Amino acid sequence: TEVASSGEFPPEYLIKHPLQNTWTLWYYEPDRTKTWEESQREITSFDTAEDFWSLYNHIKTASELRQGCDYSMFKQGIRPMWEDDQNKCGGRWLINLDKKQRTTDLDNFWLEILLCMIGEAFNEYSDDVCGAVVNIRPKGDKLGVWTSNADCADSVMEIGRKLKERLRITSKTTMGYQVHKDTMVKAGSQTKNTYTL
Amino acid sequence: GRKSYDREFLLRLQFDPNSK
Repeated sequence: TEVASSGEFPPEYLIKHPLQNTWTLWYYEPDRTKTWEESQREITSFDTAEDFWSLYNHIKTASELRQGCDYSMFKQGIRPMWEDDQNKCGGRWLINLDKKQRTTDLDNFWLEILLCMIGEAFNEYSDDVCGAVVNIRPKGDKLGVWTSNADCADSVMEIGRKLKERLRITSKTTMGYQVHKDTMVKAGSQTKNTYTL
Repeated sequence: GRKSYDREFLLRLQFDPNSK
């Protein structure tokens, strides 16, 4: 390009930063005429840090979404649902936020989770991360980080510890890991935490 | 190796005009 040939900027600034994985953003909006699965819309996929920011800067923040809506960001090829092959033996680190935290913490936490995922902050355990979901709900918003194997305690705990550190989670916010299979059968009532931090 | 980036590096790219 012109800029590159002028020598004005180091050429590395013109190269996008490739991510380890390609990620897909999903958006869920409740629609009575559709099934839950049909209401999950795949928005777009990206595989560079710059393309992540183009997308992030272009869409509403999580706190601006209507109640009942979700954003999900998953590795390409993994659908944001329990039934997916990559999720069916897994679970999620769940962070429940109280109503006030929608204005104080929600957007910061969600961005931090996204940065952890695209930046591969979980090191070798990053391979076990499937994606993350933010649920905007009247009773309190939820953030979930989904991993592929609930039986891998080392991996689940390391991912949880890193999340807690990066989100600077204090005692006012509890973090528990719930196995999807437990959540599926316990729909509507409290699911037990298999791991806690 | 794994293509990993720390949070400060990623945050710097958010509004970097040269990264577009």
